[in-house]
Amino acid sequence: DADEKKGGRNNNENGNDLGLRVLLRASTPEWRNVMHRSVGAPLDTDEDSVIAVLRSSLGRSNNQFNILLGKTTKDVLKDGDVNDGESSSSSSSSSSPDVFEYTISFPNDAVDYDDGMCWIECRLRCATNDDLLVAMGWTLQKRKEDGAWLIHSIDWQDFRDQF
Amino acid sequence: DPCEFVTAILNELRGQ
Repeated sequence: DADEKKGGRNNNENGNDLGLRVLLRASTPEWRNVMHRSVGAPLDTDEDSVIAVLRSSLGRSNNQFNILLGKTTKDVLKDGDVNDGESSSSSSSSSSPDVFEYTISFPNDAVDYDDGMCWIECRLRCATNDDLLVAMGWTLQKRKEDGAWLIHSIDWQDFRDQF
Repeated sequence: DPCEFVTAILNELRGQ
């Protein structure tokens, strides 16, 4: 109960807050600015508020980016409910178009620029039938202090019919 | 490693 306001942990039913926090903190100021603007949040908006708005915005079933948040719809399955082929009680998970389980793949090595930036293509494929769902181009920037990667921009190409 | 970084972010986002 007390965990609810603390942050930094999976503190909501979808478990996405931690991921969104990581996303924000692993961003360059430029990309952080893009995310803030995408939800109409001024740059000085505090992190918790931005996360809350991002979660509700990205989590909408008609938002193409909701694939990133995993199983966010009413069809959320229990963790143990893996396809064993004999779950008779629950209906199949993938009937709803806004529930996608995806696999992550990288078709090529990262392109290393000389200025501390690199570019990598990342593809999301349907875990069930391997259809290409999304191709993203991530531009990353190396942080000077510790060499950690930061997100500088993400290009998004959606291959799903409804988007 | 960029691939590991991107994978980690995506997995955090989907709660894995």
